[in-house]
Amino acid sequence: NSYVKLPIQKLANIPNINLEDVSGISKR
Amino acid sequence: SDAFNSTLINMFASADRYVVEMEIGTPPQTAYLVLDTGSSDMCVNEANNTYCESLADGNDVWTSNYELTATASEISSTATSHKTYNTPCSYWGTFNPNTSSTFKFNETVFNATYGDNSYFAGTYGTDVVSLGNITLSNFTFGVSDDTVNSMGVLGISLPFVEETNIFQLTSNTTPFVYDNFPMALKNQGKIKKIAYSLFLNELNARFGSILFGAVDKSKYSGQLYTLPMLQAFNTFDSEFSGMFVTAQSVAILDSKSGNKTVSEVQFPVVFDSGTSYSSLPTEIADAIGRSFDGKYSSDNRGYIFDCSKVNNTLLSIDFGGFNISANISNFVTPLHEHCLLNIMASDSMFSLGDAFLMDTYVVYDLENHEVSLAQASFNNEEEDIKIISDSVPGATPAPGYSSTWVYTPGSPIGTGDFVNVSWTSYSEFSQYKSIYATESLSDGVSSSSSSSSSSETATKKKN
Repeated sequence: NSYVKLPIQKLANIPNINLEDVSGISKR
Repeated sequence: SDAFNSTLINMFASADRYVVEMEIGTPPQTAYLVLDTGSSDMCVNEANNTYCESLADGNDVWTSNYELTATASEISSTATSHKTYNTPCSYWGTFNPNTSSTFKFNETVFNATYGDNSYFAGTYGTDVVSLGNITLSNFTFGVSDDTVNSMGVLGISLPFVEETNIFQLTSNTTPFVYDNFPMALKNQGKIKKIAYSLFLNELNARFGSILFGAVDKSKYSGQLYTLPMLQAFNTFDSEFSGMFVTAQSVAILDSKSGNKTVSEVQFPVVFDSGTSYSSLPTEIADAIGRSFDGKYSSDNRGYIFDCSKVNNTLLSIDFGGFNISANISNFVTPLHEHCLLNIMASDSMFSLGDAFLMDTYVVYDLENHEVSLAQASFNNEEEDIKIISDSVPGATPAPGYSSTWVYTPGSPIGTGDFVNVSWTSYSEFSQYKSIYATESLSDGVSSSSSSSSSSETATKKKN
């Protein structure tokens, strides 16, 4: 079909599971 | 073919992450990876890396409880299953290259550093990966044995941003580009153009979607406008690199107390799905916080205010003749009886994270170096998918496409004015309505401006 559709799951932060908020931007 | 397993997780929301589920290797090992439009490498934690081991204190176990329901013709059954994990790393998924028969190390150092100074370090390798119903062979990614992150990342930004072009330069080896995920999709025949559309969906939705190689007209309303990416962020000179565009002005739209312009200073900004937070120039972040009568909390690195202040309030950004508006409630975290605004002040790196992206439909065109934006729509209309083979279907250049302010390295802010905000008395409220504002300039000179349409925006400059 020339396209790829993927679901994105939204994960909520869970206490004690350390879901870090990584700033996704590459830094030189 | 559209059915996927989902993990049910308690909604103690403070910093949500948007992830994709990936199968890596042979036999497949499952990992959840943060979908990141701010970086370009895929990296996954090796099972036994030091950081992950340090999180296993022998006392805690990480348990996932999930319910599986299977329905066939005339038969329905439900079962509950439990699985126990030793560390949060294993909870999100790690990769053991030694147990994959198809994995090959390619002897290239991998070292990815991010805007918050977190990092992954290890070695590049190749293996087969699968997402949904697509499979990519000989796919290159980093396997990390040294990290401070418990969860892997799927970076889908420009090839120039790959760490092979950054770290290799400082280690006296030759920079090179490899096929990252969007490139591999094209080069292995899955899509026609290296472009994708991101739809995170509304605040309480459990799923969004990403469409590689196509646009879904049903996921946005109004016009889809195209902006050029800023070339200054695709050179070796810039501290940060990626798909930056120019933001022209920032305003708060409030149905009760009126609309107000916060800033008319241009600044470069990237739409970064890899973070829930946003970082804006210090003066703008402060002005937004103060506009809600907030008080800055250094402990929480943000403004705290009465939650009622942001009811029906939008953050609206002009990108050159058109605005995108995001609900301020996307940006706040409940904190006791107040709300914390997750907009950080920065002097060097400006990003709009998930809170803004929830209300924005973004098409990233990595071949033409353009970003197209529209207001996201949550009407659950029937899919209207158009393949991207050349230009982005349905998109037109933004009114300010050719006259957009050009960022100069070392000069991180534009030439407009910050505005000492004064409220207007307009009571009409619409997220698509142009901004009307009466302002007092920061240098004390009174002035006013108004616009009846986005193409007639009057802009003041102070050189």
